[in-house]
Amino acid sequence: APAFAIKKSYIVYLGSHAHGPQVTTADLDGVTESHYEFLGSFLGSKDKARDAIFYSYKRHINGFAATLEEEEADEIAKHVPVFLNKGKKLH
Amino acid sequence: TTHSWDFMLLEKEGVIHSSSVWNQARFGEDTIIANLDTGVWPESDSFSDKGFGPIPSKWKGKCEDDTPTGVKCNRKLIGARYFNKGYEAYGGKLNSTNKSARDDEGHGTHTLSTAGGNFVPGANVFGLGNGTAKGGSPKARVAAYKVCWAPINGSECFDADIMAGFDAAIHDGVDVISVSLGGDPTDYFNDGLAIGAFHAVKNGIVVVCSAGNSGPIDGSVSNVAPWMITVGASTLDREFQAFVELRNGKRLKGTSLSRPLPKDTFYPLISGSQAKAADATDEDALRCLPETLDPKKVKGKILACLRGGSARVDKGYQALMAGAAGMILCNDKLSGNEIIADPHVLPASQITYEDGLEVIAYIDSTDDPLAYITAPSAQTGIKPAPFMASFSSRGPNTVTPQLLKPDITAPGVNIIAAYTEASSPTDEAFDKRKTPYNTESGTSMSCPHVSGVAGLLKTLHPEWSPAAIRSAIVTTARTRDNTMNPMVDGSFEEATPFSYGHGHIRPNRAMDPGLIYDLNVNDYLDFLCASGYRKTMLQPFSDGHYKCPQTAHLRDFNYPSITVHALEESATVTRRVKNVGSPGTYAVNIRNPLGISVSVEPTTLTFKDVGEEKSYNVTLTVKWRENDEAYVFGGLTWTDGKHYVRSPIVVSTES
Repeated sequence: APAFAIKKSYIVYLGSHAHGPQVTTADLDGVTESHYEFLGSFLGSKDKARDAIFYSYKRHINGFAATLEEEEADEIAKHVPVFLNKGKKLH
Repeated sequence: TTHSWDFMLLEKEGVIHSSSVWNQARFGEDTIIANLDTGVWPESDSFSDKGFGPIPSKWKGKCEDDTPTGVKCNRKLIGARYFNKGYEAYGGKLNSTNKSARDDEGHGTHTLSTAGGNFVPGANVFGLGNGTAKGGSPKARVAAYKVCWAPINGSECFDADIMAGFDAAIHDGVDVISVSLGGDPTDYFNDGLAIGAFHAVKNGIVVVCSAGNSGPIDGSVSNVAPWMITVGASTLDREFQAFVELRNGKRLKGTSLSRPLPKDTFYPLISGSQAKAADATDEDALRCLPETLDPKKVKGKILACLRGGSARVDKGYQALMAGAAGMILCNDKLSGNEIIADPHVLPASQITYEDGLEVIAYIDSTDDPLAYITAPSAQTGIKPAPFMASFSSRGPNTVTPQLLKPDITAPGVNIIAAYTEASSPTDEAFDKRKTPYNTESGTSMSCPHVSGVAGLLKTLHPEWSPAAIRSAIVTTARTRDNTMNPMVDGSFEEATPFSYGHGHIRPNRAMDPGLIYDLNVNDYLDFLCASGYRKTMLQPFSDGHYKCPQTAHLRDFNYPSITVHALEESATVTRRVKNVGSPGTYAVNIRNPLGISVSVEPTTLTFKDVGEEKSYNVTLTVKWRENDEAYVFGGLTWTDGKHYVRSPIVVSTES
């Protein structure tokens, strides 16, 4: 096994939010916290999740983008859609 | 753009009829059009707010102006935001000066102004193509969401940023999102663009995407989700002609936006392969790839280069660095007759494949080949036009073969629109030229034309769903060119729905389609069920309140086109149409695909009220199988004598 696993950026897609359009700052903070909790349950702690997540999609799209090891992404993908943060080209 | 709207609306420059969609739709007044792209050049006249009233109250967005190079918004350009964390997570590096929504590339400024830029008289590119630049919805408000940055490994825009852009744009209250970027065709659940677009459409926002520039390869079309409007690219009836004159008397039509040759005389002519450096291959040198040319052989001559090899190589730059006086860029076979006018860094002209063969044959036939390139000049009224650009990505749809993509084609070759003044049009470090308007070609350029029309329809019919707007745009498209013959492709062979979808956009017809094929979020979920997605995968898409129906057939997905994949003997397809015109009776006209019999039941539909919906069945029966044809094409049209509601039919009889 390699001494350092290669980390890549992934998107974890959780669907839509329960909150409506009239969302408060507290609601948005709550979303981010729920993302930390969700990822933390796979990584072992909320702090690790906080370090890994670089986008928390809070308004309409429910999900987050995080830097993960492949094994961690595979484990999460058993429960919800997970895909690589892939590049696209201008047309 | 300075000509494409006149071309699509069949109007003379400067003349706008009272019946034009522009007048009817108040030029897209107060619709908000966003793009996900490389940002915006806010100082462009295309985004001046002169004459604009207060910002619509529904707008909840903002302008991120937190760096020295930040973007200042106004009552026209009402939002500008940037998303770079996905780019940086992939290894992209940004410093504090370029971390802003300011466009230093040009692409985003070009696409946003094509969709919603102001009327700007006197726009031209180095004196050529002079006219009034304008977007499709010139009185719309615009917002830029920068999600694309300097390329890393050939990619500029990353899923994580694209999703962040969508999430923000939906929240901010935009009406139309124009997306001129994409990747390889991919599964809907593995694609941040498809997911972001789904959420936008769910919120009533029209999402228009470019089909890609991987044509003319079959199956190359990308952005194929059924909730997107997918746009191919075709030509205008304008060319920037720069003729190539050979000493043997041949005069070959080419196109260019370069400066003229310094001397009015013939120049020695050499091919890339003749000019090859010692360690280069003939093939690489013929394509004028980097470090393949010997400057001693090239100096002072016109260099003939073959198109292709690498999209990122500027052959004009290679020719100039080798000391060439000019360049003839010869299309390869795939590019055929599609010639693009670029602002090359040296005097140049791009010619067709057949003409390129003439040039090479001439070079090979004489010891002293000579040539001249005339100064470029703009010509309109070119025939045939439109024809499909060779680069425009083609169907069939490799993700869902039962769904025709692209949906439509629009002008995407030599489009003049606003540009960044942060860099030169060639993006070469030594090229110090700046131009507030520039030509660009690609499905990136055709996409915002459709976004502009969608903006007009949003103003005119605010109650229409994104699917209704798509239906209006596509069912009113035309498949004939300005010679009244069927539209052709870059090789001047008859084009098919795999390249143009329903056909070339007709904005004036789109405002009054008569009937529409509507779809809602549940229809899209049914589509995903029928595509075989597991219930557990569908849950995030469906908010948990949705159950797959017992029977869901892709064939019955209420898309305006009809695609039957792997037809064995016979199949029946159901569609429903909604009356958005006036009461009346529509009758069907059928054009059978080769070897297929098509019958429609009922053959007439009577509508007493606006909003009334009626269903009809289409039965397709195999009569014989064409050995050489994997796909055959036909169509059906509902008409009340005033409206013509067209649906292409695509059938494959092979599994």
